[in-house]
Amino acid sequence: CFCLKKAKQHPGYEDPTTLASETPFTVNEVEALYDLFKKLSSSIIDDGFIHKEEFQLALFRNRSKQNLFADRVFDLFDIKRNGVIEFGEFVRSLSIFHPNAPNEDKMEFAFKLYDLRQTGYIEHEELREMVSAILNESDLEISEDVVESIVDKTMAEADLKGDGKIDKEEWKEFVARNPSILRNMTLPYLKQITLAFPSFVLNSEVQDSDI
Amino acid sequence: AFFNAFEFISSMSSGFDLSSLFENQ
Repeated sequence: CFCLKKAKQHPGYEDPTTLASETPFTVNEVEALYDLFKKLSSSIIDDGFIHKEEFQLALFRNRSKQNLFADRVFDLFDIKRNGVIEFGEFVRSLSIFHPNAPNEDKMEFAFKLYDLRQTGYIEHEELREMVSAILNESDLEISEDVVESIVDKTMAEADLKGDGKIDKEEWKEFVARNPSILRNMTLPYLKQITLAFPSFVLNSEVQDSDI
Repeated sequence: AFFNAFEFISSMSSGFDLSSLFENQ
């Protein structure tokens, strides 16, 4: 079968039907994502996995650009924590960014992303570190005092229990009051993926309506 | 001025803007 053949040839490849059943994607869309995955995973080392340098190259057109948030996203996509992103991990992680994915999943992903040291909390120092990282990558010049006041003000708004850190419950309430902070968690491209990466035209003999 | 630090991060972060994965290919 077509899928078994691919699985043999490409380590980490997973059956699109399985991936479609676990995500908001159709089988055709998973096939199209495989086209994108192939491009990304062969840009430096053609081994069927996305390495961090390949991820950086895809995001920034620069394989050695260091970026705190790209690192965090890569680490969260790398569900098995083996240093590379496999096809199944790529599809499952991207599915959270689908316009139809549950908001709960988007909130959870963003929380993990901002919980830099994976303590289960977003701490004052972590928030400060992230704001500083953004300032370093932009041309904005904001004084330390202003940075501190933005961070203090945000912590005061989000940290309802007043213990100096934001837990998941507080995060949910904060996001509910400020929904725009999840804007990066939705990728409109994922609704038209088969147009951008039309592998289904060649590969899929199955109509999504038949599944 | 930015309303809160998370708003600032999500608006400004290039590393957390995955649309580039599609646009740059």
